Amino acid sequence: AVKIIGIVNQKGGVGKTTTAVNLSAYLALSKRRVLLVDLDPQCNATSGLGARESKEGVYEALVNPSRLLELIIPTGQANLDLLPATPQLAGAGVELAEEPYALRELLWSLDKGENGAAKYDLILVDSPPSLGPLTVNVLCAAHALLIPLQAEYYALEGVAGLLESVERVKAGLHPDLAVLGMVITMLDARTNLGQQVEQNVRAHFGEQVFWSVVPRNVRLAEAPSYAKPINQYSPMSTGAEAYRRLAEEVLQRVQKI
Amino acid sequence: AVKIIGIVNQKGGVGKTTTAVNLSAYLALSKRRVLLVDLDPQCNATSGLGARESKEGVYEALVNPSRLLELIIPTGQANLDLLPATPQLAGAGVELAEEPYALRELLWSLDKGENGAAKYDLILVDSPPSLGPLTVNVLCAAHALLIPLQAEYYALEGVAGLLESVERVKAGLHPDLAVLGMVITMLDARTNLGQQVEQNVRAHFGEQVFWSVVPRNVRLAEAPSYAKPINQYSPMSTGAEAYRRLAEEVLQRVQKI
Ligand SMILES: Nc1ncnc2c1ncn2[C@@H]1O[C@H](COP(=O)(O)OP(=O)(O)OP(=O)(O)O)[C@@H](O)[C@H]1O
Ligand SMILES: Nc1ncnc2c1ncn2[C@@H]1O[C@H](COP(=O)(O)OP(=O)(O)OP(=O)(O)O)[C@@H](O)[C@H]1O
Ligand SMILES: [Mg+2]
Ligand SMILES: [Mg+2]
Repeated sequence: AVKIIGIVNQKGGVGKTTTAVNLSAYLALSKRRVLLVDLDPQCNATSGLGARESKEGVYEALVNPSRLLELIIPTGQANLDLLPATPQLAGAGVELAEEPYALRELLWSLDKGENGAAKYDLILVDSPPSLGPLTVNVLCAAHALLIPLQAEYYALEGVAGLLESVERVKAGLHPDLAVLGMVITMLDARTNLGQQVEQNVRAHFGEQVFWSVVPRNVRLAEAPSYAKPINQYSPMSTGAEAYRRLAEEVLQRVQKI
Repeated sequence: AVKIIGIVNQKGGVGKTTTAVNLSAYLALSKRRVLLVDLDPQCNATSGLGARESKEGVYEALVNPSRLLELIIPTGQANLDLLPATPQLAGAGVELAEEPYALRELLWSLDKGENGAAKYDLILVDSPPSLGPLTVNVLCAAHALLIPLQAEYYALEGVAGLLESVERVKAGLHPDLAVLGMVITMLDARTNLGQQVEQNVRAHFGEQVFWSVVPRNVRLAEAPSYAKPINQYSPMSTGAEAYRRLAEEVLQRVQKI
């Protein structure tokens, strides 16, 4: 059965999109059939995979679920498909405010496939920097959450609030929701701040924190302007290596949900 | 008369809060009476100024405007007051959806002061990473906008969308809204990406871009964990120097709005 992973954190700029795009690419490289869903009206994951000019996507699929398979598009990477975001998605927040299961119904329908066999092994969903209706839809659709955690003070402050929201969703809308783990991003291990944050995070969250850490690496910031995931843009970079290792750890953890 | 500056950009993590806190501090140092309003439910500007334990703030003031003066608190910096955010603000989005002028009525009431003289020269407002009701309120309350522009690809992609939203607000809700300027943030001038982005931004937006550029400087990321603005935490750092220069430029431009 397909496993759906939501990439969530209401703090802005912590590496949600960078993780969604590059983790998807490495999961696809390890022969899993992957769908990336861009549920952020900024459409960054869509442009990060070279599909910026998409006119239709997840918004149209939410409005008319029978069109889902037609709206999914291939990417330049084998085993990786994309359900793109379009600017119309910005208006969906209002429509989805009373529909927390809209995305779940859409994506869970992929599980059953035409002939019973699921089309994908994994579905990753990128979300906007907020805890509004779009992100609530992700929390309700995902089997498990992956939380990018920028190694900086303001980002750490927000984690408690995020985990409270997750608990509220578990207590009500989606009791089976799990946290797959937290991944430390943009770590500059040369600075005291970076070292202190990693120590704090591991002391506080223990096993929930992935061993793989994504270092600050300019190649990751350059790749989107070439509309390629990091494995295609700069496969030997420290950023690429970090996401390759993270994909391995994610595959181990996904077995257990 | 008081001038209200909104710090806005729906892209996450571009330096809105860092700019709001540190620019406010340097404007206060140049003897302007400054109020910083934190309109982001993440409450980062509030904690960046050491007021994290505030139980009441801008949400309560919006609900009951007659309490405004009592809810404003001093900071450790002369001439700088704060109207803090609290987590209750997260619920305000729904209530403010039909009230685009709520913040404006609240802040414009400060202009007339008890005895006719305004209490502040400048009011800066930090906003969340979205274009929802809280940010629309900022666009309607501000005389002018200051747009932090991270020197990276995804952040640049979002600027066109932001400026369209600004034009929509100007065409309808707030015709006098001006753009004070864009400030390039987190620039690492050693990288090609950084240099290319600065060139692109200046070529594209010309005069609107402040000459002052904020470099990536770890002291700026450290200061929030000490709950101090950069002029108190590390006044000789390149980050502090950049915000001091930005304050001078802002004061020049504010004369003209
Ligand atoms: N490990 C890294 N090293 C260097 N730059 C990075 C890294 N991860 C992300 N970036 C860059 O930092 C910026 C923020 O990352 P990204 O856009 O992925 O965050 P986000 O959480 O998706 O933001 P938003 O909250 O706006 O959706 C982007 O310009 C991205 O290219
Ligand atoms: N010039 C800089 N150099 C180094 N770090 C910076 C700089 N400016 C901001 N930061 C750090 O980068 C992170 C993002 O900045 P900040 O939180 O101010 O952005 P924001 O736009 O307010 O984010 P959000 O969209 O979540 O409100 C913070 O951890 C901050 O300390
Ligand atoms: Mg993103
Ligand atoms: Mg902020």
